[in-house]
Amino acid sequence: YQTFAGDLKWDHNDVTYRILNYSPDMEATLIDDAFARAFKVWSDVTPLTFRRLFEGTADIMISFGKADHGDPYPFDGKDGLLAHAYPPGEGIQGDAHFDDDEYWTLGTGPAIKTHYGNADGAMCHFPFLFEGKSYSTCTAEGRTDGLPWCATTADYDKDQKFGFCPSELLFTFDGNSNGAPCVFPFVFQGVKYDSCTTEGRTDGYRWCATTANFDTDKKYGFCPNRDTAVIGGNSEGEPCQFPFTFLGNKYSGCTSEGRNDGKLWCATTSDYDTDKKWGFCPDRGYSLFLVAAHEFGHALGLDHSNIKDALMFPMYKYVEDFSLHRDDIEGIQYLYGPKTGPDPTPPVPQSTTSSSIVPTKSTTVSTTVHVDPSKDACQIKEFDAITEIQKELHFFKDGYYWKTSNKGDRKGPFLISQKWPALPAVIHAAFEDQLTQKIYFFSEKQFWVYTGNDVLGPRKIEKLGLPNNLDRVDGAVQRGKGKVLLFNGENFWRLDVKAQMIDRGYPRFVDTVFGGVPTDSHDVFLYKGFFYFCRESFYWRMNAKRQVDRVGYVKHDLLKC
Amino acid sequence: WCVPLKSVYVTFPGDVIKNMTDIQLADEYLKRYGYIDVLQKSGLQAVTSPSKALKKLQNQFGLEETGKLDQPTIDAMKQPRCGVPDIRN
Repeated sequence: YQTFAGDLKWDHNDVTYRILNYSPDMEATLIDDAFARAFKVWSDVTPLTFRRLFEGTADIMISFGKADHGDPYPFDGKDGLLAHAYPPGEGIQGDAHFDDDEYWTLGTGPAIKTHYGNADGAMCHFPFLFEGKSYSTCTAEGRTDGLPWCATTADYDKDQKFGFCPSELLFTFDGNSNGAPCVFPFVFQGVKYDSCTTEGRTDGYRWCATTANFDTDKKYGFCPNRDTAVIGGNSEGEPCQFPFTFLGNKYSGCTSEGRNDGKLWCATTSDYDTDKKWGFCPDRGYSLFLVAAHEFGHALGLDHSNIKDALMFPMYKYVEDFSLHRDDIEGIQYLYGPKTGPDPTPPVPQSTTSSSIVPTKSTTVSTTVHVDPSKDACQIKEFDAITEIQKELHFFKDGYYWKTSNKGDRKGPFLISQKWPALPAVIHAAFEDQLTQKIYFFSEKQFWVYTGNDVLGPRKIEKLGLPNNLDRVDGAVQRGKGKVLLFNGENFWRLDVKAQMIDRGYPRFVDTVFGGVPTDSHDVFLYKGFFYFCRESFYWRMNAKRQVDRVGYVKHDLLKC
Repeated sequence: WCVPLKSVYVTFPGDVIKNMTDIQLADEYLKRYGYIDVLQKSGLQAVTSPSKALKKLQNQFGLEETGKLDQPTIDAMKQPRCGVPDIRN
C-alpha cells in the first residue's frame, strides 16, 4: 500500500459525506446504499465513522459528472477512466467524482428496483416469462399507457408479481419537482418537446419539465435512464432503434462494426448514415459499490497499491463476495489505527419530566430514554435476529430493536432492555408461540420465555434436546400449531413446544428440505406465510411449495428503507 | 463465404475515446497517470525515456518489465481504472 506524500489524513474520526447528485442509471436508494456500504468497508477496520449530511459542506462531497465536470481532470466517456478522488483536506480535497458516461450498476447488469405494482419494490427478475414469451428487459407489452414494467420473479404468468421500471413517465430525480414525472409535451423556450431533452444544458444530462410549460413554471427534473437506453454516445438515454442502417447495411441488433474497440453500439434512429445518432448498448456496467469503496480509500488518504487483489489497485475488477485485502487494511490502519472494541453504545440518562420514546412498563412516572438517533436500522447490514411478534416484524441488533407493521411503517430504535429486561443485548433468534403467545428468545446457548412481563430463564438450549456442542440457534420458524423449526447453519431441528423437546429424527440438513437457500443463513423466520433466509443484507424468500420465489434486500423490502 | 469481411472504422461523432493508435494511447496513458511528467515538455526536468516509463508501469501492474509497448502492456492500458495518477511528482 501507499499513502499520499506527507501521510495526508483526516484530523478527526467522525468523517462526514454528502451526495450532491445522482446518476440516472440507478435508483437513488440503491446509490445511497452502495455509498453507505462502501464507507462501511473502511469503518469496519478503523475507528472512523461516516455521517451523511444533506446540506452544507461535508468532508467528502460525492458527485456524478461527465467529461469536463468542474475540476482540472475531465472524464473520458464510457470505460477507460471511471472515477477519481482527492486525498483528505479542505475544499475539493477529499471529494469523490464518478464518471456518469459509465453505466453504473451493482456490477452484474441492470439493477432495477421496481415501483408500485404488487412486489413491494423488489428488483426486476431477468429474464421473466410473460404470456409465454421471455423478456430480458423491462417492457411496455400488455399495457396501453406505455409504462415499462417487469416481473420480479422468473414467471409472471405463474406468480403475477410485477412492478414498474424507472422511466420519465413514473418519476424524475434531482431538479426542483420532488420527483414528479415528466409532462409531455412541454414547452421550453417556445419549443414543444415530446420527450426528455439535453437542450439548454452543457453537461449532457436529460431533463424534462414537470408541468406543461417550463418557461412559465420553471419546474423540472432529470430523467432516469430506462434499462433499454443506450449509454454515452450522443443519444444517452434514448432506446436503440432496430433495424437501423449503418454504412448501407441493415442491423437488427447491437454491433461492434465500425469500431476497433469491440464495444457494442446501436443507432437510436432508423438510419445512422443520415442522422448520426448512436450510443453504446447496456452491458454489465461497473459496480458503484466497488468503485466507491476504492475512491473513498483515496478520500481517506490511501494512494494506489501495486497488489493486484487489493481494493486500492488502480484497475477495476468485479468481485462478487468482496472483502478488504490485508494490504488495504494495513494501509488504512497505518493512518488511523485499528478499530478497538465494540461500537460505542450511548449512555441512557433517565429523567422524570418529559415524554418517552420507548413504551415502558406500568411505572408511575414516565421515563425518558434517549436512544441514539444514529442507530439507523437502514444502515445495518446484518441483524442479529428477525421475527414476527404480534403481527409486527421485529429486527434485533446489539441491544436495540425496530419494528415494522403490515402497512410498512417503521418504528424504533427501542431498547431491548426496556421491553424485555432479562434479555442480553444480542438475540440470535426469537419466535412467538402461536397457541400461547409466549415469546421465546435465544442467545448463544441460552433461551428465555416471556409471557407478558413475566419471564422464565435463562435456560440452557440443551434442555430442549439440542446438542450440547451447539453454539446458538440462528433462526426459528413456526410450523403449524405447537411445532417450531430451529436452525443453525446447515442443520435444523423440530421443537415440540408443548413438550419442550426436540422431535425424533432431527437434525436434518437444510438443503435437503429447503433447496436453494443459503446454508449459512444467520436469520431464518416466518413472515406472511413465507420462509425468509437471510445472509448479510439479502434474503431468500421461500413459498409454501418450497420454491425460492424472490431474493431481495432486507432493508428495502422488509424495513422499507 | 470464407473471405474475411472488410472492416471500416468510423470515428463516431461525440465519441471521446478516439480511434487512437497504440502509441498515441500509450503516450497519453503514461502522461495522465504520472509515468512521464508533463513538465518534461517545457524542458524543466530531465526527460524520462519512454522505455523507462513503460518499465515503471509494467512494474506497477505486475507485468514483465520489457520496457517495450508489448501486447500485455497495451491490454493493461485499455482496462477500466481509477483516474488518480499512479506515480506522483
